[in-house]
Amino acid sequence: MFLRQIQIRGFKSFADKTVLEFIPGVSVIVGPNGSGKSNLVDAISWALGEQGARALRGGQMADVIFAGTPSRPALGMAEVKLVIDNEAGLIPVPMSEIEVSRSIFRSGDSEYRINGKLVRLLDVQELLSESGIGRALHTVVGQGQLEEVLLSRPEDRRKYIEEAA
Amino acid sequence: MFLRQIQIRGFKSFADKTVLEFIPGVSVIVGPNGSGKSNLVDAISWALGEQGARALRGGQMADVIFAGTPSRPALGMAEVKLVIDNEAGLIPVPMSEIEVSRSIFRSGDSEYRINGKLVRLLDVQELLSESGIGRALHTVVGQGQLEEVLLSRPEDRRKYIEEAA
Amino acid sequence: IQESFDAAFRDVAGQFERFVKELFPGGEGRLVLTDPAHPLEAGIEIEASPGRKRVKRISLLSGGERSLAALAFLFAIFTARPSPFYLMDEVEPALDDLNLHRFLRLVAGFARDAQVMIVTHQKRTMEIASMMYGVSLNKDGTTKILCQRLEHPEVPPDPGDAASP
Amino acid sequence: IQESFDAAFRDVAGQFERFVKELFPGGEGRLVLTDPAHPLEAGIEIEASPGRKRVKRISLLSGGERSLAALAFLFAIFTARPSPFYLMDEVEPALDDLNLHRFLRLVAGFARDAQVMIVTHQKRTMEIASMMYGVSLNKDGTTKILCQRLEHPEVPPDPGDAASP
Ligand SMILES: Nc1ncnc2c1ncn2[C@@H]1O[C@H](COP(=O)(O)OP(=O)(O)OP(=O)(O)O)[C@@H](O)[C@H]1O
Ligand SMILES: Nc1ncnc2c1ncn2[C@@H]1O[C@H](COP(=O)(O)OP(=O)(O)OP(=O)(O)O)[C@@H](O)[C@H]1O
Ligand SMILES: [Mg+2]
Ligand SMILES: [Mg+2]
Repeated sequence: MFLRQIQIRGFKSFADKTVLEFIPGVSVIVGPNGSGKSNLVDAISWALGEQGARALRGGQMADVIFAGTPSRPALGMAEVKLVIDNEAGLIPVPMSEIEVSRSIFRSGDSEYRINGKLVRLLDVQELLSESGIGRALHTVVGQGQLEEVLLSRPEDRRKYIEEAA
Repeated sequence: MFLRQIQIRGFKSFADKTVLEFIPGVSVIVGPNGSGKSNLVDAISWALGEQGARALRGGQMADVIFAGTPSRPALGMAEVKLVIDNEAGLIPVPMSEIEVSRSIFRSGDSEYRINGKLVRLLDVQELLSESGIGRALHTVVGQGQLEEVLLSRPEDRRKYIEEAA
Repeated sequence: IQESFDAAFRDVAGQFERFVKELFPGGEGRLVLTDPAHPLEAGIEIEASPGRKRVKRISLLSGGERSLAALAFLFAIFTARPSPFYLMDEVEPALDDLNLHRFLRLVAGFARDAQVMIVTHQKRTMEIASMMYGVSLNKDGTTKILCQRLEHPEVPPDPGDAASP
Repeated sequence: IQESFDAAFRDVAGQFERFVKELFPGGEGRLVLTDPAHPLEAGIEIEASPGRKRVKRISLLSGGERSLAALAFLFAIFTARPSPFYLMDEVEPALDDLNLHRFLRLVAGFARDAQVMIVTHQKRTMEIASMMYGVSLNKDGTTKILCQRLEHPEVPPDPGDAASP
């Protein structure tokens, strides 16, 4: 089981539709400062259900929508789709791949879909928790997070294990 | 004007007396993790009058004294001497080099000396402020401090400029 | 909920001791519940001490040693509650060559059963990958990504004890 | 005290705009007093925006861009109120090759009139130094330092605009 593909549109600095194929094993994401590497990481966390605007480095959730550059106007929505390989049937649905997507409008409302069907956030979390991908806290280590783990209070470190339990 | 030499004894991981000659221009300090590079930086800040135990990564000031290792007993005092070149006479004393030293005992009392004579912290600060070396805040950038400058409140950033004024 | 936390904490604490031995040869470490009498709110203290040293508190560790302690904590969670997918954003810039090598060996281990994606500027981390995503900016300040399969990814050899300083 | 703060703030703010232009080609930035009506307590806001982008808040900058903004602030203070001696502890690990090159050019500039010491793991930073202090651990876990003069330190050539992405 692994992430097979991502499609991003209007999320942070990804103004144009971007499609990436992923493979099992080790992949690296490289490039100059400010080019959008951590934005790609944020897109994956967000599609997996990340709820904290601060964890996505913004003030409100709508800050994830492409805000425009001097030569390009802002967009009105952001959308990220993740295609998860399910050949091994780890997720108890009779499909060899599952598409999870999330979109947001300027109003701030998020919409979640599984294989194109509108669902609630809870449905996405339940689907993913079966597979161990879980929420981002347990599988995504953001930039600067190592120091945060050490500086956080002992009660806050508990969340890392509760998430994974 | 520049730092000509440092002598360290009993300060953090410097159990034995260590003497280093310095030169003008660019020098680099390199070595494995945990070998003592930042401890050398702390020794210089401390000798220049650094008062915050937290800035030196300890709980109390006496934490700077060599605490021992499995094969070496702890020491009872720490001492750092800095020799500052004054050929150009930037510091208004008729000497071509000036020695500033600081020592501390387990009791927590610090002693400051200029050219071997016991003085107060204020005397050291006045001597150094003439030369622009000033206190560490304005000339020493500790490990992780870049992030601290950005995360600190606007009122706290003021101190960086007040120091240098 | 409480049983699953207790069981998860025991597993993670066990794995943490294993990873500390791997990342701090000759060292030791453990996870401690701050208030075992009230398991529902107890926090988690992280203790780690590199080989040949006596320090226990993580605040006295060096920059690189702190990264290793946090990595041991996160890797312990990854092992105790595995996921099919891990994503790490610049977690290794503070590591020296030898510790980077130990880190990469552990990552290659995770990649045998899971998909691992790493954002990095380190050339040696790029060498263990089989796919590279090059992120850059378009003329209009938006993100574009090109991907490229890499030939023979190297699995880091065992540094062996001979390489330890 | 207040006059000297006002004068220092004006000089630092002027230098900050200069350094942002050097470190963020095509970008801009400024230092703003949070409460100009009460100059005695006013704090300092840092604004910086890389070329081709619209963002002003430093919280939306990338990891490397944050390091550059903090370096511009500190270098502005160094220039407005010079010191004969500067010490930096691992300030450049988040920078990509091009930004590292810009940083080293600025450091070489400071080293013309002052003594600069840098703790680093980056090979390219070592190349501009004329003296190297190699720090390591003795068998008993204490620090030892060997120093070595370096031949022909390279002054980083001007990257020129051709190299900017
Ligand atoms: N909503 C948004 N709309 C447009 N651009 C955005 C938005 N949010 C963030 N950005 C831009 O994205 C850039 C940051 O990208 P990111 O953090 O992914 O860089 P990075 O490649 O990780 O760089 P580094 O190597 O320095 O960590 C910032 O310069 C910011 O201007
Ligand atoms: N008072 C003390 N007595 C003995 N050892 C100490 C004392 N204070 C700190 N140390 C030791 O010094 C070590 C840290 O050294 P330091 O922070 O200088 O490492 P570093 O060379 O900067 O490494 P890095 O590259 O990881 O930043 C710690 O491992 C700690 O055990
Ligand atoms: Mg980043
Ligand atoms: Mg250090």
